[in-house]
Amino acid sequence: LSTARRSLPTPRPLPLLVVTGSGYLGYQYYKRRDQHDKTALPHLATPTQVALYHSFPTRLLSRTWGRLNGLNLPKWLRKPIYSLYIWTFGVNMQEAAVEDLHHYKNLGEFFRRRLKPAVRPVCPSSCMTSPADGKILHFGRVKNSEVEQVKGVTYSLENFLGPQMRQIDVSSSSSFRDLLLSSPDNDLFHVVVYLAPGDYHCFHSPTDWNVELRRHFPGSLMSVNPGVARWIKELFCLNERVVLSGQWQYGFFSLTAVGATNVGSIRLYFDQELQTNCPFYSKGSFQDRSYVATSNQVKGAAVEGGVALQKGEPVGEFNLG
Amino acid sequence: STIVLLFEAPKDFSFNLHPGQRIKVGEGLGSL
Repeated sequence: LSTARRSLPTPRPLPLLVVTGSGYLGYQYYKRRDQHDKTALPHLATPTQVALYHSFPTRLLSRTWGRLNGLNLPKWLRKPIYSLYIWTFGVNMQEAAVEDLHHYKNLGEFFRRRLKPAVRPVCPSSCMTSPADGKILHFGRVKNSEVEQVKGVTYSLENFLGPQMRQIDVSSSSSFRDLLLSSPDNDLFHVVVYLAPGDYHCFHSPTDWNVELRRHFPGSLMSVNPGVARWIKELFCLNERVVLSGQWQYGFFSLTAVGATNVGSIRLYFDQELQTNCPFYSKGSFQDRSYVATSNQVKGAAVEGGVALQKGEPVGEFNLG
Repeated sequence: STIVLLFEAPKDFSFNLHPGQRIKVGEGLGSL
């Protein structure tokens, strides 16, 4: 027993205390730094940095990217190219309507792949469902006509939606937000869903509603990934977007598809006139199309007062370039 | 690409979400 005791290392309290103490302090330091990072305001780009990025030919890049991805690939090259894309962006091909990679002639077609009919059940108990596969970037109530694209980074509601038919009475104190509301008992809410490159890129109707107006804002095509959304204020007002607005059972409703460099064009299934990411446009302009007057021409089954969309119904898609 | 929903709803509308959450088409966002 005494031999065994002699062979054991002698306890050294001081080094033990130093090692455990410094470990504990290090843990506390990283914990506090993480908390600070989460609560600190995002580091915004300066106006010069925004202007520089804005002046970059993102639309031209986007269209070139689209053309490149519209080129048909030889059959032997399809599987390795798409497999690389699947591996890089984590695409779940088991959900795709067509799992055979040889079926897709080019990357653009692969990007627009449809899903099997039963893989996206629509929640029957919720009055508002997700319009797309993606990541919730931000959500909440709209305060003071400013909407948050991410926590702490806002954009103007008026710049985003454009002028409304009902003009604000300058003598009254009503804001742009109040102008949209049909009842003082209601509030304005928002949700931002970010679609990553590997996600299914069609979007569906989140509820039962009537689309009355389509407003197309041509614009820049900067990246909309969460890092850039945290960096550039008013990003969603600078980028090309299509705003669909109308009414649902509780009043005003709008769905906006915002384009990005890779995914520059937006298609609406019920509106063949819409053309996005075109070479020429005048800065700050927008084009309206009212569905109220032309509902019978837009969609055979359209009801009077707009295009009727049902919860879960496919509405449109994003395309490469 | 991004989808932004802006809508009017009664004040007691509540979201069943958290920022950064992955979501799929048709999943509930909120209810009354």
